[in-house]
Amino acid sequence: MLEARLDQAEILKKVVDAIKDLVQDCNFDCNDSGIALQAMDNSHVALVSMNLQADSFAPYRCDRNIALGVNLTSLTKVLRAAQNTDILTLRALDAPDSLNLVFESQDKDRISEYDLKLMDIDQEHLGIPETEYAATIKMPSVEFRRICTDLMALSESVTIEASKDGIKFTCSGDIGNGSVTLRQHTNVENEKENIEIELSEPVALTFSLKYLVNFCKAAGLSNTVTICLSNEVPLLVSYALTSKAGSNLRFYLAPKIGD
Amino acid sequence: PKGQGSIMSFFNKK
Repeated sequence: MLEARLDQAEILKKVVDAIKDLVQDCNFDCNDSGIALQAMDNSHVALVSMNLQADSFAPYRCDRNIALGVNLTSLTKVLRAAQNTDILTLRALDAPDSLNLVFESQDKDRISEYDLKLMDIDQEHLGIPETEYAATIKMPSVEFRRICTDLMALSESVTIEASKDGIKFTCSGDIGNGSVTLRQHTNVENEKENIEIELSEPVALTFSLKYLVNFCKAAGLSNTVTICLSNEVPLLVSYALTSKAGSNLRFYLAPKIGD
Repeated sequence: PKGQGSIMSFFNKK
């Protein structure tokens, strides 16, 4: 059976909120190392990958591999009943037809219990190769969201260029064009404001802004976002879910082709 | 979508 207790329901609430417009139904794959999710959007342009390692929970117990087939719209309805600061416990049997969710207020003076019906989801799993990216950018997540939102007002796609001069986001549309250039920046007093750029070779790729703006719904999960680029491979946009390494929400986006 | 690559052409099925 599965029993997983999260100290803050906020993490799961925000993960589901960030992905529910990209993915409707997905399996939460539970095993002794934690809970993982991988799903493509309907048009197979983007891939969502979530990992919540066992050490993100206390306690965590999962004796056998269990796939929890969940409709995210339904899960959202249940999670709406949890306060961000509630303690969240997930429970399921080895071959479950429902997922039990318990929300406890931190004072333990309120306990809510829900059972969510599960579904059989036959989902393809993709192998994501280990990639040495040509450019890795770590920046404030709200800043990345602002850039994507601002540029989407002008165009449906953005070209991201990484060079020794910095990272340049460029778009052009019917009303005109725009660009934003980021340079490495270290704020000693406020590390969250840092922009870190690692570059091994210049990169230029074009992506659909609609998807990038969608990924930015995860900005509430983490102060910083890591963006990884290499020529002719999908873009990786990654948000840390906890302070522990390995628990993250990742989005992969196939580049635009032919121009 | 036109001009848009598929993620499946980059990542292999397991």
